[in-house]
Amino acid sequence: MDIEQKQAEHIDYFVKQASNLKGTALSTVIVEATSHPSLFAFSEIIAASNVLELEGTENSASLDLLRMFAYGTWSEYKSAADRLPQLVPDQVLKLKQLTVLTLAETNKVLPYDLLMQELDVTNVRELEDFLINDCMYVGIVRGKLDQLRRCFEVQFAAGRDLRPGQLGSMIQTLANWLSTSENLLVSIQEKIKWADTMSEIDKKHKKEVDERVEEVKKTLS
Amino acid sequence: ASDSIFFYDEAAQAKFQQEKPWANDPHYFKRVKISALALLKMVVHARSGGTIEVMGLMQGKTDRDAIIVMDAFALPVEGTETRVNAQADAYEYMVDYSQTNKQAGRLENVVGWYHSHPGYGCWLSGIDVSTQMLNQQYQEPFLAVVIDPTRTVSAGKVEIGAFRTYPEGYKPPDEPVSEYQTIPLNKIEDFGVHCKQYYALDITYFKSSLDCHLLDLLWNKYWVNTLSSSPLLGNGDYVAGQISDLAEKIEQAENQLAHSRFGSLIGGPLRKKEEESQLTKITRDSAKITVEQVHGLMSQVIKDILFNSVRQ
Amino acid sequence: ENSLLRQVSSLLRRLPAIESEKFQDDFLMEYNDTLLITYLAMFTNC
Repeated sequence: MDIEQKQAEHIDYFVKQASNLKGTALSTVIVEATSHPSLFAFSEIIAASNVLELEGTENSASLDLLRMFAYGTWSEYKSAADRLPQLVPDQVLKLKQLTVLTLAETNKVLPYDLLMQELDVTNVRELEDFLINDCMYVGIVRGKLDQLRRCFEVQFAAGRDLRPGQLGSMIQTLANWLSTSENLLVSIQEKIKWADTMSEIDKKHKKEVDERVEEVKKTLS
Repeated sequence: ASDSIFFYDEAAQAKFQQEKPWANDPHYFKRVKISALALLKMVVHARSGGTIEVMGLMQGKTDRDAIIVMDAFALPVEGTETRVNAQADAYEYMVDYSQTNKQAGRLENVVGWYHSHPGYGCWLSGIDVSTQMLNQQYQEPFLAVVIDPTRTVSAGKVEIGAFRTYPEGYKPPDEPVSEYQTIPLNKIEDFGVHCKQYYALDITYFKSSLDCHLLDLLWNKYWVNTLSSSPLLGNGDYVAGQISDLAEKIEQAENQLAHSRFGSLIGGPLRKKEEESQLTKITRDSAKITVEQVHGLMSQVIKDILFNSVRQ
Repeated sequence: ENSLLRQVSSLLRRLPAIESEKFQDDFLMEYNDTLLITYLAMFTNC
């Protein structure tokens, strides 16, 4: 939630810029957006009509780059590097940060080896510095670094832009969650009813036993 | 209107102090109103002591038969149950604190003291009774509050009791009806000997409009901590102690039963009644322990179903 | 609304909150301990 609040202003700014510019100027805006230290979401910029019009033009590589930042990872960039513009260091950092978010989508526990491979980092110290300074302090992830087991336990990771087709699965998960919660409420309601019934039966039984005891006492005396 | 309780009428309080209506009626004060702030401070202080008893003082005022506690402050003493006069270590602190408070504009006087009984319930021990009797002799109006931070966690509500002692030799006309609470075996004698020397006051709470707002903000911040905590995991030692105590009580009841086997024929209905009530108490204690455990487990199961059974 | 979708996506990724064998073991042990206490309490009641 915090990261969304932080980047809302920047998204608005870049969407305005994208709406007012075309061609090469728009490519410059795209480079600026993908280098910005506080911006991790690009769907809104992609949705701008001027940006979509870049498709098939001489600046379509910028659109492809923007899509890479919205949905892709550092490894995917490397495999498509010949078709995409060269990245400046800030963009490289950004893409690596987004890669961490993508990895955190599938696994809660990220082994150091996997991270080092995906992020092209040679040693653990560098990896930990990156995770702490460039991920945790920025606020896109929260987690625990386990040096003994050499893994990063992710407690929270900011959401990336949704790929086409992801929405269906999200709706299904939410529907499952809703039905689980509803079933739980129904179960709780049933248990409450059961407890009330048992309490009534118990009271009745106690009363009967007490009456029997009194009766027997009277008989004996 | 709800914030009017915070207004301090110095003249009215001085007049009340002069009239001393409590002097003629040992049962004069019947109610206690504790502010949310004072309650929070006392409970947090008591909890911070862990298994060690801690104590502090309360500041406030009176309102006819009610003692109103506006604020509380901790005293730098520990282990109040093990020494006759633990307060003595803190006299200088108390005097300094009260004087500084007046300079800072807080007009309320000290109206009582609170201390904690970690894990063994809210009641006054022999030492507590003598301390409170002394306080009621020289510092009226004065209130004694006891908090059990351990049972607060396991029961899920604040275990707190407010008491005032009767004067020496006074016999109350009616047997006060108090809520049953489990007393560990090693404290039961101390409890039983002195339980008739004091009475409990009804406690209610109040908060200001600002308190409401602040507590709402705090809830937003701390609800995750609240949701994540579990009395099953946090109070394991206490539960083990309770079960062990219950086992000892059952053994004691069994011994009494064995000894009175022949005696019951002669002793008659009176002795049987005592044993029955002891067994009834044991049953109630065991039910209480179980219910708290079941509550803890229920919350864990519900959390598990809500947050662990949904997958992508 | 993309911002909301990203937040929902982030929230859903946090589920399940805990998923490990060790947690299951501890959880079931706690479950069994509580059931045992209930059983003992029933004995006491009797």
